[in-house]
Amino acid sequence: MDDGVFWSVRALAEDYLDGILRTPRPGTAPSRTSQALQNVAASVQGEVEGALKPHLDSLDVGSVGAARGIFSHVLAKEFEDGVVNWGRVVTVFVLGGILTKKLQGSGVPLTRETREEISSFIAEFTTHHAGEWIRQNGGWENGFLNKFEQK
Amino acid sequence: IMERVGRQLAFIGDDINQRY
Repeated sequence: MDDGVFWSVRALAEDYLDGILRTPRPGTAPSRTSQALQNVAASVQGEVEGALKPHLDSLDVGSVGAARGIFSHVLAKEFEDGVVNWGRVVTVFVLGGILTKKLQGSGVPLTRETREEISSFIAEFTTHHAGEWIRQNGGWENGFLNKFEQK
Repeated sequence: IMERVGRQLAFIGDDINQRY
């Protein structure tokens, strides 16, 4: 696994969760990639939540461990056909955000450490399952921004 | 349930990919 890729994705995930929880870190401005990710994810978040709600409502997300289990299980199914594209990469973050909100709804305190844990499993999955594809498709700076940055 | 959610996410992801 490429450590640099892991840490850059983890930073994107942390920014994303800060956006979801409306707790921006003072003194830091999100990168262009972060902003583009937040924009595209926000534009599909409602649609994804609506589609998944009937299923997710029956799942108990009472701990970060439970969230991690659901996250891994769902994404293993999503990616089992071997297809990777930028749209599917976005859904990885959106699912992480939905589970984070469910944790919050269950009363789990979302401390900085908890958020780092969630960002880490988002980054681990993305790096492991899509890291090579992302590299071959222009990376975040070229591939992702070219596709999603509002012109 | 989780398998259904996974398949649905794949569908949504592919749709997002087409739209942009």
